[in-house]
Amino acid sequence: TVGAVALDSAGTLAAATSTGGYTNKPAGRIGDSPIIGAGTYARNGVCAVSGTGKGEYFIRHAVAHEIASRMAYLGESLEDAASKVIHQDLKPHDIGAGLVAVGADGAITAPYNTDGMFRGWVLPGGRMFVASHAEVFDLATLP
Amino acid sequence: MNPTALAIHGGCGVMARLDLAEDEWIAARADLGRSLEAGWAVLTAGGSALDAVEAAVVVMEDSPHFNAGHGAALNTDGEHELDAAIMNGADLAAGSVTLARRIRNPIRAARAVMEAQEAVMLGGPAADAFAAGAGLDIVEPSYFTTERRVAALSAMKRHQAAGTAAKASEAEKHG
Repeated sequence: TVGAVALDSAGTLAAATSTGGYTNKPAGRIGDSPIIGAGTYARNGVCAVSGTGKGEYFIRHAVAHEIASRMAYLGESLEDAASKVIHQDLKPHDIGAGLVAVGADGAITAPYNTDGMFRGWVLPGGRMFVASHAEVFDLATLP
Repeated sequence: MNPTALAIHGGCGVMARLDLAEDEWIAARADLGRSLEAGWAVLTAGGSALDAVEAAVVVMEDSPHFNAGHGAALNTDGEHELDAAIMNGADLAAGSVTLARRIRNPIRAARAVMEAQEAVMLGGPAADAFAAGAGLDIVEPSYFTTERRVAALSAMKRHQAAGTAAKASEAEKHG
């Protein structure tokens, strides 16, 4: 699964996710990626989220919307809300899960509960980083 | 001008590095960088977040190193069924496609569904037909297949036959 989240100069948030499911998945099985509020969600003033992992649990927990709701209704930070969903809500299910999210202030978080997650981000000013595990590569500064 | 921000993911699990040969990881890393460059170029040109996330995802769909588009996993029938979604936080507009088999870049189809405003999700042959009607690139299903995914499906079938499916690695499940 791949995904992206962004905040533009007009203050608009957006999220996108695309996937092939998983190897040997049942024919006709639909995961969380195309389910709005599960694997993909964006709401201006709150956050944008794209997830990756065992989709059935992302659907049951409405993961992406849950993060937005925690922020909007409980006042949690982006990092706290995303971390709680990945590391607490999904923990009892013992499934692999991760996500990237961006807040209305441009904050970025990328929690995961597996050994690693392919991820990347660009800081204000254009410094670009990619990572898989704890190893982070500072690739370049973009114009 | 307000701050801009961009983040991407290319899947999680053990396969995120450990199951990759060094040259594969270098290539995957380069494609992650190209994805960020594509999205960031949109944002720094004053483009929309929607255009940025679409541009970033298209790069990863076109890469053989990730489970989406070219390089997607195979289902139990040895076929590809692709899912994608996109959402605009400004007005909560959203579009998605599911179980698509012939759309080269499913994220572009999801965007087209969103902009058509007649549905949020289209599935199966209807999604493929909609994408074709929208003028998007349509490909043979074999376009999505890579040797890595064929090997992964074979390994999963062997695990199933041996009753050891639970021991399959993340690479075998997700590639």
